[in-house]
This record gives sequence, C-alpha cells and structure tokens, in this order.
Amino acid sequence: MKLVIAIVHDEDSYDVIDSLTEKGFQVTKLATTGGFLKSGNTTLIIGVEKDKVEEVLDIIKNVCKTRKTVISAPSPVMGTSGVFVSNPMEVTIGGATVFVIDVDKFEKF
Amino acid sequence: MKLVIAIVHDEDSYDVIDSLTEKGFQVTKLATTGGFLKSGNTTLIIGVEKDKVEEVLDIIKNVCKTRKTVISAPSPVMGTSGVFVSNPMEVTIGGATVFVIDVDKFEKF
Amino acid sequence: MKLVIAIVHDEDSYDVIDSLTEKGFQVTKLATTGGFLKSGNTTLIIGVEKDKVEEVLDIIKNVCKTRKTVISAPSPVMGTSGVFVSNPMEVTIGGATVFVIDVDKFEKF
Ligand SMILES: Nc1ncnc2c1ncn2[C@@H]1O[C@@H]2COP(=O)(O)O[C@H]3[C@@H](O)[C@H](n4cnc5c(N)ncnc54)O[C@@H]3COP(=O)(O)O[C@H]2[C@H]1O
Ligand SMILES: Nc1ncnc2c1ncn2[C@@H]1O[C@@H]2COP(=O)(O)O[C@H]3[C@@H](O)[C@H](n4cnc5c(N)ncnc54)O[C@@H]3COP(=O)(O)O[C@H]2[C@H]1O
Ligand SMILES: Nc1ncnc2c1ncn2[C@@H]1O[C@@H]2COP(=O)(O)O[C@H]3[C@@H](O)[C@H](n4cnc5c(N)ncnc54)O[C@@H]3COP(=O)(O)O[C@H]2[C@H]1O
Repeated sequence: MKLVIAIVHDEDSYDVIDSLTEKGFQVTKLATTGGFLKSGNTTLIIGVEKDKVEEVLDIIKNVCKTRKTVISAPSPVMGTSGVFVSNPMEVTIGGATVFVIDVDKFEKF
Repeated sequence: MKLVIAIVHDEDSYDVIDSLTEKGFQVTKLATTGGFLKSGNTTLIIGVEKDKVEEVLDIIKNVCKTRKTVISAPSPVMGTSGVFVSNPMEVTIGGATVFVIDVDKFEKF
Repeated sequence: MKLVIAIVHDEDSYDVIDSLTEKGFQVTKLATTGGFLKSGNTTLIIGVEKDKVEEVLDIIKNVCKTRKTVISAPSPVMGTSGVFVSNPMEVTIGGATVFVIDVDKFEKF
C-alpha cells in the first residue's frame, strides 16, 4: 500500500477526482493554501496498492499537467477610452506536485 | 515513531478524539471531503510511539467500526396522505480507513 | 526527498512560511484543529531534498520554539471598581511538533 499526496490547482481538482473515482480509486480531498502565492489550492490523499501507483500518477498527469491555453485578455484600443478589443494571450495553467509515501500498515474498520 | 492517518465519519470524530486524548495520545484534526460521495468527513493525524500503535488502532476500531443501527424511517400509511408511521429500518453507519506511516525523525521545539 | 509535516501555532504560521519561502523552500498550509484544546492551529507540508531537512528544521525551530513572553494582564486595583492597572505577567507561547517522513517517489507535472 502506498499513499499518494498530490497538490493540484482548484480548477483541476473536480476533473482529477472524477477521473480517479471512475477508475475505482478512493480519494480524500483537503482544501489547502499555497505558501508562496497564498491562494487556495487542493491536496488529494489517495491510498492505493503498490502496483496501481503508476496508473494513479498517469491520471493526475493527464488531467493536471502544466499546459498553455489561450485566453482573450481585454486591452484598450489605442486612444479611444472605453473601447476594448480582445487580444488572444497565451498563459500557462495547471500543474501538480506529487509525493508517494510507503504505508507500513493499512486497515479498514 | 509512527504517524497514524485515520479517515473517519464526522459523527464519530468527537468520540474517537476524546477516547484518544483521555488515554494521553496527541491528535490533530483536519476537516476533509470524501472524493466519491463529496460529503464532509474527518481526517486525524496521530503521532505515536511504535509500541503504542496497536492501542491507537484498537481505540479507532472500537469507536468507529462499521456497525448496524436501527433508525425510524417515516413512511406514509397506505392510502391516507399526510399520515406517517415510523417503521424501524436497519442502516449501516460508521467506518474508518487507517494508514500507518513510518516517521524518520520526530522533533518538538 | 523528504516530507516535513510541522504543526505550529496560528500566530507563528505567517512568519515561518515567509522565512521558508524566502530561502526558496516550497510550503503548503493546512488549517487544522488541536485534539486536546480544540482550538485552531496550522499544519505545514514541506517537500524538501534530504540534505536540506536540517535547514528547514532550524528555520521552524527559530521562529516557532516555545518561548516566554511578558504580557500585561489587566487586574482590578484593590477595592476601587473599574480602575485597572496592568501587571506584567510571564506566559509561554509558541511551540512546534515536527515529523519527517521518507518520500518514495516525487513528481512535478
Ligand atoms: N515541495 C513542495 N512542498 C510542499 N508544497 C509544495 C511543494 N511544491 C509545490 N507545492 C505546492 O504546490 C503549489 C504549486 O507549486 P508550483 O511549483 O506548481 O508553483 C509554485 C512555484 O512556481 C512558485 N514558488 C513557490 N515557492 C517559491 C519560492 N520559495 N520561491 C520562488 N518561487 C516559488 O510559486 C508557485 C506557487 O507556489 P505556492 O506555494 O503558492 O503553491 C504551491 C504549494 O502549495
Ligand atoms: N484508499 C483511500 N484513500 C484515500 N481516502 C480513502 C480511501 N479509502 C477511503 N477513503 C476515505 O474514506 C471515506 C470513506 O470510505 P469508505 O471506503 O468507508 O466508503 C466509501 C466506499 O464504500 C465508496 N467508494 C469510494 N470510492 C469509490 C469508487 N471509486 N467506486 C465505488 N465506490 C466508492 O463510497 C464510500 C464513500 O467514499 P468517499 O470517497 O466519499 O469517502 C471516503 C474517502 O474520503
Ligand atoms: N504526537 C502528535 N500527533 C499529532 N498532533 C500532535 C502531536 N503532538 C502535538 N500535536 C499537535 O500540536 C498541538 C500542540 O501540541 P503541544 O504538545 O505543543 O501542546 C499540547 C500538549 O501540551 C497538551 N496535550 C495534548 N494532548 C494531550 C493529552 N492527551 N493529555 C494531556 N495533555 C495534552 O495540550 C497542548 C495542546 O494540544 P492540542 O491537541 O490542542 O494541539 C496539539 C496537536 O494539534
């Protein structure tokens, strides 16, 4: 038995939890805060058999990996106040930090 | 030193924390959420000497183990609307999921 | 890779997080509750390379160690109601409980 502790972005947490539970994995969710940016994020605790750890890591990677996306960032048209055009802007979103820890003993009561 | 991480139901958390602290064990409580049912539950962190782990597991088991209880579930009397009799109904409550992890180093400052 | 799990007082949590992030360490913060006093405290998760564990422990110790401080506790002047003088009173504040756990595998996605 291993304990997977994964820190993910709030926006990705719903998708990754659903992907994990659809595959029969059990997950507990903690609402946490980033020490540096001081904004909310999500920490997942996933107890899983040793031979399934890679499958869990793959699911987290596919849903949460850092990726580029295009958002339309409004920017004022030169000179005319109040008139905005939306400029496509590429930003980086997502990301996951994952620790796998050995479990000495596992019990269900 | 071992770290016991126990996920229990909110209704059992007060009793199990009191039982543990009465026996001199130290406990930290986290408010968490179940990944599947998406409802609140409680995760306990209990740092304990290796030779006391079994005693901690016994306390968790005695307080939190899955058990049957009878609740009176109201159900409408055949045909007469608004008239309810309470039927005894057996339901399963409780349960605990427990991980024991090895601690490399323990400090109190 | 090691995981440092530190339970500190809320009042010390801002200083210790800032001290750790200034030194380039990464920290995740959990709002937790003490099992005995049932009051809020803070649990920090810090994933750190093995050779930096001592430096992290030193920072936690310097900021959070149990220490004496003098507070002025108001106490009524003998006999005259409503008149208070402040008496210096020595109290103990702070403290940290720290677990260091071995990490089998560490990934960033
Ligand atoms: N080794 C570790 N141990 C415990 N928790 C960990 C961790 N590595 C990452 N985390 C958690 O994951 C969140 C995202 O980290 P990430 O490395 O993607 O993105 C980080 C990183 O790029 C940067 N960052 C974090 N700490 C930094 C520091 N001390 N100096 C410079 N940049 C930092 O700011 C982003 C947001 O950090 P924030 O602390 O708000 O939120 C962090 C933190 O909650
Ligand atoms: N290996 C593990 N790793 C991390 N956390 C764990 C865990 N095993 C249990 N938990 C935690 O304990 C709670 C109760 O689990 P239990 O197995 O008694 O009761 C579970 C189980 O009977 C069922 N269940 C959970 N995940 C499932 C899934 N993927 N497929 C089918 N049934 C699932 O639903 C009940 C409630 O699950 P929920 O997720 O809301 O809440 C879970 C979860 O927060
Ligand atoms: N081995 C461990 N495992 C998990 N969490 C741990 C722990 N040791 C300490 N903690 C956490 O750190 C907080 C402060 O502990 P400390 O030992 O400084 O200060 C403690 C201790 O001096 C005393 N205490 C705690 N449990 C006790 C018990 N069962 N019997 C007598 N005194 C207790 O009350 C203070 C506040 O305790 P509280 O539970 O509210 O809050 C605790 C608890 O959240």
